[in-house]
Amino acid sequence: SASSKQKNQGRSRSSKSQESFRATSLTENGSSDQRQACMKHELYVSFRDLGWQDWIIAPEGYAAYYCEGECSFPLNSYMNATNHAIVQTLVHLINPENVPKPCCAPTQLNAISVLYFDDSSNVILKKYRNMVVRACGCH
Amino acid sequence: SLTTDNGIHSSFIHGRLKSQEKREMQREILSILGLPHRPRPHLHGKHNSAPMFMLDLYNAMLMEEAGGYSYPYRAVFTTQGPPLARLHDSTFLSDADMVMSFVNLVEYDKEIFHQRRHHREFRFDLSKIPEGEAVTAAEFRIYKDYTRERFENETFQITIYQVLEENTESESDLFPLDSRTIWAAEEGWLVFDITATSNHWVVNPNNNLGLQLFVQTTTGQSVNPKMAGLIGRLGPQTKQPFMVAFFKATEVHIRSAR
Repeated sequence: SASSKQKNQGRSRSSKSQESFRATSLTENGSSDQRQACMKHELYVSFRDLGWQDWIIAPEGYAAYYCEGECSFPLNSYMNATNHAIVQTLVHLINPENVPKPCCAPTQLNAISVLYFDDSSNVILKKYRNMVVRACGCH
Repeated sequence: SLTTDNGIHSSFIHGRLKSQEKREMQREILSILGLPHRPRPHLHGKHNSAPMFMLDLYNAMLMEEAGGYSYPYRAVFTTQGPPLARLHDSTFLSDADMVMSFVNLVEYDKEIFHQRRHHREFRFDLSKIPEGEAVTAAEFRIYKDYTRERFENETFQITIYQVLEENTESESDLFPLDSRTIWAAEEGWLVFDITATSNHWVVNPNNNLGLQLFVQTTTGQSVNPKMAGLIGRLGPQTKQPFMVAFFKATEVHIRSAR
């Protein structure tokens, strides 16, 4: 499973590099708006699909979301970006081979509450922090 | 033939990987939830009193998070009738990182008539509390039904004691924790504060000898808890007595490296 994960990562890395290559070509052609900016995407974790209805009382699942997209200059004004990310973007423009673009990552995370039985049929209601992406930004 | 063989082989591996991946995903999410393994509860009584109470708390928490809605604490009890008594304001609930209900482990009601005093016993296993959680409040909840006509105009005093030492020959050594005075005709959940005792039991599990409940009239006459309308093990599942504790995390949960 670990090796398959690595393979997948390798595959996604290569497809990402292909995408960025395509994006660069598009920029050269003057159609940079097709490149996807850093943003929040739908990702639902279903406890029902995991077959856990027998011990998780609520919720059935939760919208976790994930962040994906490019942090490219100029960083969109509506997007949360650290000061360092702005500097790193500029340095990347000067030296694209050695300095990567800033990463698109969660900037605000919310908690969820989960209600479940333990082995002794006691019931636990627990708050888990940092489970749901509220906002994405460039780091 | 080769193509067919390859087809079967690849689909077999694909199926295996998918179930492996599912197990891996389950393990990861269990780790995020801080659980060593998937819980296997003995009972699936989601409609028992404690799960229903906890589900009400869960819904109240969701409402509070959604719009800063300050719910009336009484709303928490909608599925289980109005409370006859309550301990706390809603603020301590929103401060809690974890709430846990405990099932009563006494298999049969021990309404022993000891030296002309009826009583009922309750035990709760507090050893399953996750590490790094401190008890901020704890309650014992028992449902009081209508009392039969015999006690219609009577007032009862219901007292909860912590068992300090069990004696087989004589009465156990008891420490009074909390009491309520109610009309015989009243109906609903009675709530007793057992915060200090719960903390003591968490620190000293060997001293957890349970609780005892006594009922008496204003004249001091001992009354059988069943006759006073207090629901026991033989009563409906939605009205079973249980214990609930509120916790605040004392340390941050860090996932162990694997």
